[in-house]
Amino acid sequence: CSESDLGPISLNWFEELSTEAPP
Amino acid sequence: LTAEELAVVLSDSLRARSLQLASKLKNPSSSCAVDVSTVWWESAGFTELCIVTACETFISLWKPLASSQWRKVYTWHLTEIPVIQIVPLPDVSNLVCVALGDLEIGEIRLLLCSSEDGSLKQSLVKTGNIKAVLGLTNRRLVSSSGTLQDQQIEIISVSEAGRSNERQTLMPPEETILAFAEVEGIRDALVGTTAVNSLVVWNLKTGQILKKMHVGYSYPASICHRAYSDSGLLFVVLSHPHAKENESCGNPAFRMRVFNPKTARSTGVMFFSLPPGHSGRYLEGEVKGVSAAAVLTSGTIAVWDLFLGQCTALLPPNADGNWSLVRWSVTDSCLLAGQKDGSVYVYHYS
Repeated sequence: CSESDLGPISLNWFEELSTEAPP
Repeated sequence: LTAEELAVVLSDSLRARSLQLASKLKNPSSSCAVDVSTVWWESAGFTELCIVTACETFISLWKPLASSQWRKVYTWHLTEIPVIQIVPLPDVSNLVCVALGDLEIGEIRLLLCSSEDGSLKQSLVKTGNIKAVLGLTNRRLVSSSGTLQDQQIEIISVSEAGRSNERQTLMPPEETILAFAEVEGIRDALVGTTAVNSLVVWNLKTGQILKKMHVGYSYPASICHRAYSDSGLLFVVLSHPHAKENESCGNPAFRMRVFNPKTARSTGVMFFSLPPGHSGRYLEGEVKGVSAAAVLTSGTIAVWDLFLGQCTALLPPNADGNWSLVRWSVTDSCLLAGQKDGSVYVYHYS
């Protein structure tokens, strides 16, 4: 992850959000 | 050449894209051209890229002949409800998908030619108050339909015989979806833009909404044309059909915006505006690969390279009149430019 104006970036955003989001 | 000279040569050759007229199709019986598209069509073991033209009451398939001529081979008549648009299906051959309706889309139909007896067939795949439809990879269609209270986002799989097989619903957001784009780089991701300027991200496999992010402009109804994921960020190319004409940033036809899906923060990356001295507001357009094309209120077609961030070609109205339609071929090396009288001009973009 890196920090920028857009906030912390994750290369695995799709998988992480799929785990966090309601089914 | 020194490194500096080489850089100048490369830079100049990249900028110098041009549109060369290759051929013209004229539909003698057409009243008003509604849409144009391309489709791969296989017959007698030979597959060729064909042009599909849509008028209000019929759809025609044109096959290429020698010496840049085109021959109309099939015409499907759709007399009950007018044709609104052709819906390109990216990896499908021998099938044309069309949206029909009055003010908004009421039906989606598949048009095909029977391999058994050569007769022309139509198959109804969806009805309802359809706000947006997009052809996806792997023989699928996504559509948004219904009212805000009962909005349905549905994925339909299409068989080779032109039937709708599996159906899957995605979680509806509490905002009306106006446009969709597949996310290049992530196989199961889909985005949509809403009437109140949100960008919604879905997981196509599970149907979940992963994120709803604000697009960040004051005017409503941004339309997403292309989305790709790179380095953990989501890049989206948008147009704003309702943008005001007196904008300080030169009234761009398209914009690229980058979103961080983890934080929902976003920022503008690039504007795609007309070169100095040219004016006109975005009317309609299409993005394919790194190429974007738009018909402007001036009747001109403008083309941009999204990678260079520059307008690379302008196609002013010709002696027959203003342009009203612009579409990319299946590849982005050909541009189809249409006029209201049903004429379609094919340009090579190189």
